[in-house]
Amino acid sequence: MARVISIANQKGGVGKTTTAVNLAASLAAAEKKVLLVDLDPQGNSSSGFSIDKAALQSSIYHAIIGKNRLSQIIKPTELEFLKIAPSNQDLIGAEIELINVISRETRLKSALKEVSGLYDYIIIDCPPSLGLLTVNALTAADSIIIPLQCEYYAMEGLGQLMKTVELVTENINHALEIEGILLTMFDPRNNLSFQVRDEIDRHFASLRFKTVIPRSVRLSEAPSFGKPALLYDITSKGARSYIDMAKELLQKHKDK
Amino acid sequence: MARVISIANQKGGVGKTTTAVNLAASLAAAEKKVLLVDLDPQGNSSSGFSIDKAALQSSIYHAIIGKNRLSQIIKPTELEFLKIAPSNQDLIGAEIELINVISRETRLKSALKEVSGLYDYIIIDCPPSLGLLTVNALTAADSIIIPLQCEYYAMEGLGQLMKTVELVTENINHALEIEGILLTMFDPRNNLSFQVRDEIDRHFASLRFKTVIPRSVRLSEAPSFGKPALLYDITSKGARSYIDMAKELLQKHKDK
Ligand SMILES: Nc1ncnc2c1ncn2[C@@H]1O[C@H](COP(=O)(O)OP(=O)(O)OP(=O)(O)O)[C@@H](O)[C@H]1O
Ligand SMILES: Nc1ncnc2c1ncn2[C@@H]1O[C@H](COP(=O)(O)OP(=O)(O)OP(=O)(O)O)[C@@H](O)[C@H]1O
Ligand SMILES: [Mg+2]
Ligand SMILES: [Mg+2]
Repeated sequence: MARVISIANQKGGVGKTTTAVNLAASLAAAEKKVLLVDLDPQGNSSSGFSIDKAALQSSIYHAIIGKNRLSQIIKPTELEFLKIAPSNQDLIGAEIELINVISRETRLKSALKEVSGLYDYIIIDCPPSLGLLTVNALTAADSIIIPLQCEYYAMEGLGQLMKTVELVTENINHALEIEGILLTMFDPRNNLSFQVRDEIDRHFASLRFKTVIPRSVRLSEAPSFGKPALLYDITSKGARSYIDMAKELLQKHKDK
Repeated sequence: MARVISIANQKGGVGKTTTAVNLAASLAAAEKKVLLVDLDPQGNSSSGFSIDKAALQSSIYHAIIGKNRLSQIIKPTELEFLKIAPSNQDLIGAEIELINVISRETRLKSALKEVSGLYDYIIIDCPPSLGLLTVNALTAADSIIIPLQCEYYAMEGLGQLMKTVELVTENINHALEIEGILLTMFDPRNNLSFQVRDEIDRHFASLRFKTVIPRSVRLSEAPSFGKPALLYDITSKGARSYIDMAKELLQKHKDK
């Protein structure tokens, strides 16, 4: 059975998609069988792998509302061991449509059952909110990775996110763990980066990934070529840092 | 009657809050009477002005659901001409609560009527989504300012946002205009910044603010002191660029 990991944080622009795309690619490069689920109506993870979103006949939206089976919407990527369940603007209506549906929080969890045996890891990219899509992702997940931008506003939202994780753990998904807090866009020339790191180490030291993702232009350029960083520029510090992060994750679960 | 301007973009982390806080402060410094409405459950605009969100008896949430009048929840700030309608986590439930309510799109518009005569400008900071809160902001607004981070993923979402603005203009608020597209976090050392600027000039040249907001550490430090940039470091290029932007906005409306 696959380990399901949701990449979530309601604060916008903290590196959820960049982490989902590059972690999934790095795990696939290590020959783990990976499914990347794009659960954001913006569809950034999908375009990060050159998916033509306008041309999609069906997407994760159709699997969530039960019109298609998940296996029918999954697409290949340039990486042999990586597949993607793409999204597009159809997903915008999902939150409102799901409101009055029975078991609205477990739609994704049920959809994933069909394919879970085919993968080692399922990575879910979440939108910047704590609405029904993110709750679906947290309900389906074994664990959550929290990308944390090294900025003041990003720190502010962490408390709220931890509370939401607790609520989900108590009420819907008792098995949900925190896989880790990942510092992103770390810039050693900027004092704020060290302040955020120290603050996290004061309160959540055991949860922080040792790997820190630096601010790296290559990471923000790669999506315009529809590739993860390791296919765009494997020598860049951005690509290397996500490979290190994948190694750290694999090491942690090897012992289990 | 106040001019109501919504700062909106469903892409996360593009500078909506930073623009709302610093534009509102710059207009107030020019002795315009300004109300800043924080419509994001994250409450970043509120903490940008040292509001103790946990201590609030009532917030914009209570004005939207009709429990309080807007005038009852408005707070002063350090700037004489600037008031704020703060938000906190109470707002998280609003989107779900409003779903089955009559006139769910016009709750904010009605709430603002009570105070509109007291202000020259009302600035609304939106959350990173196209849900009911942002629709409320676009329905209440005379115009929208679209902060656009100079990055690939931010460009991707622009088409969807323009479509949503069109839908709101056709169906709910015929008077809604696009005040402008504001380039944010522009970094002259990064090619991507010039590519985004050129792409915008190819398709939306007439809509782009001449003022470009540079990437500036001072802008990201100011919120940790609970102040807008012009009170934290008036000499910084970040603070100066928002003063220029406010001048550009005032110039545009002076002629009307
Ligand atoms: N380490 C990094 N160095 C430089 N740029 C980065 C880095 N990580 C992400 N970025 C860029 O910052 C922007 C925000 O990142 P990203 O889109 O991954 O965040 P997100 O949390 O998924 O945003 P949203 O909340 O909109 O889903 C993107 O343009 C991305 O290319
Ligand atoms: N011009 C700038 N230079 C440097 N940092 C900036 C600039 N503008 C914004 N920032 C920082 O970038 C981060 C994202 O900005 P901000 O929070 O204003 O975006 P947002 O669109 O309001 O995010 P959200 O989608 O979560 O509401 C913040 O930490 C902010 O301090
Ligand atoms: Mg994203
Ligand atoms: Mg914001």
